[in-house]
Amino acid sequence: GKKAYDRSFLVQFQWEPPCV
Amino acid sequence: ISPELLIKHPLQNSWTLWFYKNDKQKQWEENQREISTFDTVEDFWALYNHIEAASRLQSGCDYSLFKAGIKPMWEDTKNKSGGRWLINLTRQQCINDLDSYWLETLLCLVGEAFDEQSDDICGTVVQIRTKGDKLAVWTGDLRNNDGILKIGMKYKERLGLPNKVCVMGYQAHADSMVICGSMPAQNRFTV
Repeated sequence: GKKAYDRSFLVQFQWEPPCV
Repeated sequence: ISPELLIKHPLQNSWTLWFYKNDKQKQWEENQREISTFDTVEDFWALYNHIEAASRLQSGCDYSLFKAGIKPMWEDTKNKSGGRWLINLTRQQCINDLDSYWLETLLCLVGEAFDEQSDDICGTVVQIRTKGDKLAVWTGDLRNNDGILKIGMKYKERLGLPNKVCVMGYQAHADSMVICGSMPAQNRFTV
């Protein structure tokens, strides 16, 4: 099936990039 | 870390982010730079977090996100028979809402929010301009009336644009190409 993701699913993977 | 957490979540499509900067010494096409292509949820956020917010771009710049293989230009074979849902942001919306509208648009595209109409989506463009920023979703086939309208309604709903106050228009690229001066192309559809 189509890989459709709703907003809340996508947002849970938002992360801040680590300081390098 | 459990291996499960290391598996990225694949998107339905690969997407390419483009950046346009207006350099008058160069041809229009040379000013379109391909930044990066991604195909997972995690890589989308990694890129999104890495780039400047749209509201911080200089006037004259664009970000575009298109399905991999489609260039952000009317002339691309996947675009030339299509058009765009266009939102001309008001001054107040440019100040308050540009970044949230742009992120919402990206989430609609990478998440395939337009159901069976998602196949008709080509990409999105945000244009930063002194006269007012513009946001657009490009689709590939002008003849797909029902699909275009469904996309427009869904998009408007996702941005939370008030139905009666804000009218959103769909313009054919073929019309935009032949427009002279500052006259906007006629709307083929509105929602």
